[in-house]
Amino acid sequence: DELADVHDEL
Amino acid sequence: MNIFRLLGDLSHLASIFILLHKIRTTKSCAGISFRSQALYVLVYLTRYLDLLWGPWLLYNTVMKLFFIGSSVYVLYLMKFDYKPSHDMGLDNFKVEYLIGGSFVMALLFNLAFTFDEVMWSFSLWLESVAILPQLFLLQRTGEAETITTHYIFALGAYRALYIPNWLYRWVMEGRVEFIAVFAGIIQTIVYADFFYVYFTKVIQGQKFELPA
Repeated sequence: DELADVHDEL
Repeated sequence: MNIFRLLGDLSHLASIFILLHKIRTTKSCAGISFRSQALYVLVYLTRYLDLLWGPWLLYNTVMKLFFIGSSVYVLYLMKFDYKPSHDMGLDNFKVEYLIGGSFVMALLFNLAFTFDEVMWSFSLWLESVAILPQLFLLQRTGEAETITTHYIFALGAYRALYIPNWLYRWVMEGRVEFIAVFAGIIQTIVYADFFYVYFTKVIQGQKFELPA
């Protein structure tokens, strides 16, 4: 899914 | 966001405040590795490239700007305001190998062979070893101020706390960032000896001293 392509952690 | 991620980020924030507090109260950056600090600037600048194009989640954006800003500020303090207290003779770990090795790892392991993904991967590998000049300096001096060990512990705890966060996300969301997980595990292993001495000495109220 698209969200998984975004690195959302620090 | 889960409790492990939040605690990890708070630990990261705390580490920076502890470091700034140490520099200000002792009016000295003795025992702090300029080379490790410079590597962290490189880590944050290469990881947070997405600040340029988003998406800009409020929490992440504020934290990213803070991590970049504070790491640059610490470099500035060490380079100018507190320069005489910097252990330049002892702080001589060859960071070229860390940067080169991380770059090779980033070329080999990335989600896509694009500039931003290679930089993102590079930042994770580099972060996993960026503390080495600091630990090397500690080894050379053989001891450390207690507040400096609190700083190093809080910084290491951040990635260690991300490990249960990744397990949680894997189970609850079916989501795994393999590069981050592997680099995070390596980072925690790099810290293992330090954690051991921290728990067996500093937490018991003793001075941080390495065996001669």
